[in-house]
Amino acid sequence: TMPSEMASQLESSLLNCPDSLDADTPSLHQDVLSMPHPTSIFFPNET
Amino acid sequence: YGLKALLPLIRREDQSTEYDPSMTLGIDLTPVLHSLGIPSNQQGRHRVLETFQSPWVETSRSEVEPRFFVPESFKKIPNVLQAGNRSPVFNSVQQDLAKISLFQDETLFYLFYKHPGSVVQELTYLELRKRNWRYHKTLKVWLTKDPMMEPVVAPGGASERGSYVFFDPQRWEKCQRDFVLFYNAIM
Amino acid sequence: TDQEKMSLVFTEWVKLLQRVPDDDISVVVFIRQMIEKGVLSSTEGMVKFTNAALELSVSSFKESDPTSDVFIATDAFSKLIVKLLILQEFTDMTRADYFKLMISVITMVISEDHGRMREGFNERPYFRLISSLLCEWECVSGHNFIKMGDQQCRSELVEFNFDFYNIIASFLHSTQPIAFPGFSFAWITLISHRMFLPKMLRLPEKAGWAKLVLLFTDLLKFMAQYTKKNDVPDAVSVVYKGALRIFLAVANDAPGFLVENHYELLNNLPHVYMQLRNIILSAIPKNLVVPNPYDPNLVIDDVIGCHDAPTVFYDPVQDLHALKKPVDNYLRIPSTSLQRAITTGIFKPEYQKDNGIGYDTVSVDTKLINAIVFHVGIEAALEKHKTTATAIFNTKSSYYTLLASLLNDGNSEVRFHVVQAIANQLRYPNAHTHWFNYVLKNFFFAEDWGSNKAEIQEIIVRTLLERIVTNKPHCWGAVVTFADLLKAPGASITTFQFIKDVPEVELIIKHL
Repeated sequence: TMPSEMASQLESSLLNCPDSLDADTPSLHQDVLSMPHPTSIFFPNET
Repeated sequence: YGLKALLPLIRREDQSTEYDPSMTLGIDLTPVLHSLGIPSNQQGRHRVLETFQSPWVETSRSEVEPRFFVPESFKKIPNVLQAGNRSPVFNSVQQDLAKISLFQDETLFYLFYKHPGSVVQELTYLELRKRNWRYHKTLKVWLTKDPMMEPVVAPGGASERGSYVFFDPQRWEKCQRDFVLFYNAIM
Repeated sequence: TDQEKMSLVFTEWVKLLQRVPDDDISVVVFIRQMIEKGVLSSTEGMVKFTNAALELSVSSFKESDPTSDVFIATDAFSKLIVKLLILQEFTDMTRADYFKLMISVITMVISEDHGRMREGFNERPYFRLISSLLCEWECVSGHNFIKMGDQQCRSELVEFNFDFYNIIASFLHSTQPIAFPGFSFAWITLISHRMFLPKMLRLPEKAGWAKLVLLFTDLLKFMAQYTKKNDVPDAVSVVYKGALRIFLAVANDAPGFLVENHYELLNNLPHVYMQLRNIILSAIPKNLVVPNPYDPNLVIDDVIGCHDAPTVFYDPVQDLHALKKPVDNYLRIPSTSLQRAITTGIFKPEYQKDNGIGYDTVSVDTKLINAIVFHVGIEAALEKHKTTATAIFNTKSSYYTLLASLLNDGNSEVRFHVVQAIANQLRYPNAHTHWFNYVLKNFFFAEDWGSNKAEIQEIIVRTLLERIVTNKPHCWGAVVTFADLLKAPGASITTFQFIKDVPEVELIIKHL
C-alpha cells in the first residue's frame, strides 16, 4: 500500500502537473511586431 | 492459473469488483489514438512524439513549438520594409498602411489571425477590404465574390445567394463555396 | 556574502536577456566577464552559483503573478547553462563533468526542496528548467551544431551531444517517482518530452535505448508497486493513462524500440496491465506487411516473415546467471542431470507478493523463466539459420525438450509462467513467433503428459485467451496460435471438460 505521505505528495504532483504551456519553447526577448490597438469585437481575439 | 481466473474479467456484472477493467481488458483505443493525432488507418505515417504536448489530454490544450532549424540567411536580412537594421514593426494605422499593401493575400490573413487586438490586425482588415474581401462576423473568416458568377439577391434585399471564395484559416487555403450571404453579417 | 554576490550576477543576467536578443554581443561579453572574474572558476564557485540561480528562479516563480510570465528567471538560467557549455574552454574539467556537476547540484536542490516542503513542493519550476534546457540545446545543436563558427568547438560539441542526453537521462533516473513522488507528473512529462524522447530513440547506434529502457522500467516499477487489483489510487490511474498514451506514441513513431526491447519491458510490467502488454507485444517493424491473422486459410509455415529472426537489443543470456552453463550445455547435449539442475533452479528462496490475474503470490523466479524461454528461442532460431528447420521443428530437439521438461517436472505455477513466457514471444511474423507457435501447438496435442495433460492444455488456452479477449490490439502470433488450436483436426476444444466447466469461456470460444 502506498504510504499516506507518498500518496499526498503524488496527489500534489498531480495538481501541479505541468501542461503544454509549461513545456513550450522559451522566448525571453521578443521583438513586438505591433502595438496593441482596439479592434472590432467580431475579430478573433485569440491568436 | 486456469480459465476460472478469467471469469472476473469477462463477467459483466462482476466488473470493477476485482480488477480495474480499464487496465485489464483495456479500452477502445480509437479515441486515444485520435487524441494523439494517429489516424487509425495510417499508423506510422506521421511522427507524433515530435509535437507531443503532454502525456495527458487534459494538459494538452495548446500546441507546442516543434523542432525547427532557421538557416542564418533567413535572419538579419537588412532593410526589410525600409526598417534599417531593425525588424519591421507596425505601430501606426496611418503611417504603416503603405507597407501593408506590399503583402500577398496569405500574408495578410496570417497577420490578421496571428496578432489579435493590434495595429497590424486593423491594418490587414483595411487592406483586405480594399482588395474586395469581406470579413464574416460569425464565421470569423474572410470571403470574396467568385468573379465567375453573379449572385442572386433575395426578395427583401437582406441577402444574396452566390458563389464565393473563402479563405480557410484551418486548412490554409482558398476554397470556393456556394453560400447564402446575409449583408448584416459581413464587414 | 558569496550567495548574495552570485544572486546579483544572476539577476543581472536575467535583466540582460530581457533587453537584448540572445545572440547579441553583450551576452557573450557578460559570459566572458563571468569567467574572467572567476565567478565559475572553481568547483565550489560553480556549486554556489548554480544553487543561487536555481533558488532565485524558484522563488521568482513562486512570487510572480500567476497570470504573468512566471518562468523568466528559470528560462534565463537554462539559456545560461547552454551558453556556458558552448562558450567556455574546458581545460581543467571536461564538458561532460562540468554539466554533470551542474545537474547534480540541481538534483540536490530538488531533493532538499522536496524533503522540506513535502505536499507543498511545486514541481513546475524544476520541470520548466529542464524543459527549457532541452529546447535551448535543440536550438544550438541543429544540423550537428552547424551554427558554431569555430570548427574545433563544433566537433567537440558533436562528441558531447550524446553525453548531454545521457546526463539528462541519468538525472531523470535519479528523480524517478518512487524516490520523489512530488515530482512524478513532471517526471513523466519530461521522459516523454518532444525534445527528449524522440532524440533518445534516434541517437546513432541506438545509443539512447539502454537508458530509455531504464526510465520506462522506473515508470513500470512504480506502477507495479502501487497497483492493487481493484483499488487503484486515482493518481496511479492517471499515471497509467499517461503511460498508455506514451507507449502508443512510441509504438507509432518507433515500433522497433518496442520490438527489440519487449523482453526487458515485460519483465517489469504488472500482469494486470493486459492491454498495455499487448500494445508492447503487437509492435511491428516499420514497413512490414502482416497477413490477416483471422484468415481461416492462413498457414503460419507459409508466411514469409517467419524466416527472419527478430532483432534483440538486450541479450537475455545476461539474466541466466547460474543457469547459463546448464542451459547452454543441455542445448548442445541434453542430459537428465542438466535438466534437473534447470527445473530445480528456477525457484525463488521465498514467496513474494504479486499482482496476477488469479494469483497473489509467486515462488518462481519469473524473470529467470522469461530469460530461459527467450534464450532458448533465440538459440533455436540461430540453429535453424545455421543448419535446417528440421533441427528445431522437432519434438526430439533439445530446444523443445528443455521447455517440455520444465512443464513436465514443474507444478501448476511453473507451468503457468513458462507458458506465459512462451506466449510473450508470439508476436509479429518472425522466426521466434513461428517456432514458439510450433512448441505450443505440440504441447497442446502431446500425448505424453499423462495425468497432467488437461491442466497443461487449460493453462495454454487461458494464456492465449487472455490475450485475445482484451480490447485491441491483439498479437498476430497469439491469434494465429489460438486459431490453429481451434482449426486442428479431431475433437473441437469446446468438447474438452475444462472448457465446458466454465460456460462463459465456452461461449466465447464458440463465438471465436
